[in-house]
Amino acid sequence: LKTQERLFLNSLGLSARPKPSTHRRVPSVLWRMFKRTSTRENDTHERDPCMVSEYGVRGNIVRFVQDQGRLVSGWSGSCHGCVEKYMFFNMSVLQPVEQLSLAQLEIKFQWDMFRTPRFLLGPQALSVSLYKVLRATLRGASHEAHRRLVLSQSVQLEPEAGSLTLDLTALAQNWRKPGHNYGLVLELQLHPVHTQATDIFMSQNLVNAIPLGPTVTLPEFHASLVVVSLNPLQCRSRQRR
Amino acid sequence: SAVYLPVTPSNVCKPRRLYIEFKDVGWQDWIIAPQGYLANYCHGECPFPLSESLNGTNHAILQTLVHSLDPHGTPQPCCVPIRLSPVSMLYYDNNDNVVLRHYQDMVVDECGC
Repeated sequence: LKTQERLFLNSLGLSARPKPSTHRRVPSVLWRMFKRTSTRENDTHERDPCMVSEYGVRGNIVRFVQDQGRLVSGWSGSCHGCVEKYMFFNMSVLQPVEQLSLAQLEIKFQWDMFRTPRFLLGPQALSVSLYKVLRATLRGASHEAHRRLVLSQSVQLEPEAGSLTLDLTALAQNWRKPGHNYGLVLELQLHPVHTQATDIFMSQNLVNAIPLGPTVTLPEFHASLVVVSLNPLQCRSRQRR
Repeated sequence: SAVYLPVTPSNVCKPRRLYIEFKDVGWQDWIIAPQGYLANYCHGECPFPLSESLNGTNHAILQTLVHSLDPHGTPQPCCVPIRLSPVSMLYYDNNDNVVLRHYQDMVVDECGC
């Protein structure tokens, strides 16, 4: 029985029965895809099982790879209204046989409606800079020389939420080579759009008085890498009978 | 001469209903969805003469012929899946990532000899 189980798990690309430490929330897009494919499986046998139509690429595996990085400096750090985060996506979860079709970074911003000053919930502009880390640096050394800018963009945050997607397929393909994945650094800088309320707030120099941290927060953000790959051994074309 | 035992329609080769529940094999912790699925299985005899409905291969037709002549020396052909369909599975991998994977050959749709 153990051998049979191991064979099946191996075909799923798993070395052993997974023991999830936390049951992460399933992204809504994955639920939608699962429900759609399950319905279609019952309806017809003529669809292409090796195409992920949501992303318009070939594949039979969709992963939401978790960010294993850490926050370098938070919103309430020395730089007011900015944040720096190190991101790491473990690409070794892909089996060598898999062909990478897409790696798309998704960063979702969400305001905490209960702990954020109402005036900050207005329109916000967010400067986003994303760097590829080229090599490891020693403690105390300058990190700037060891990273390359991948993206610099301004994002208009909606009153309650916002998101940013970025195609990182070429980069992720390189990360699959041993010793090439040093991760990414994300820098965010918040620029409140001037409204009468914010102007009054700023003119009274109250912005520094916002008790950022445990009582009031700036937008929370969550990054994940959507990875679509194709295992050609498990993707036979279906012949019309 | 060979002795032919009557084969009733209920025990000829055909798909039988089998619902696999992942909880029964202790996989409910890491498989998010589905909780189970209708996998089915093939069971039944492939009697001489093989009718068209039994989807026999040429090899099976000849094997039943030889079996009818020498029942002890050659067994009857086996009842096996000839058409399978896929299932999508949503699960956690060893790194707590959520994975949607499309799996072929998971459900028996049709059996043959």
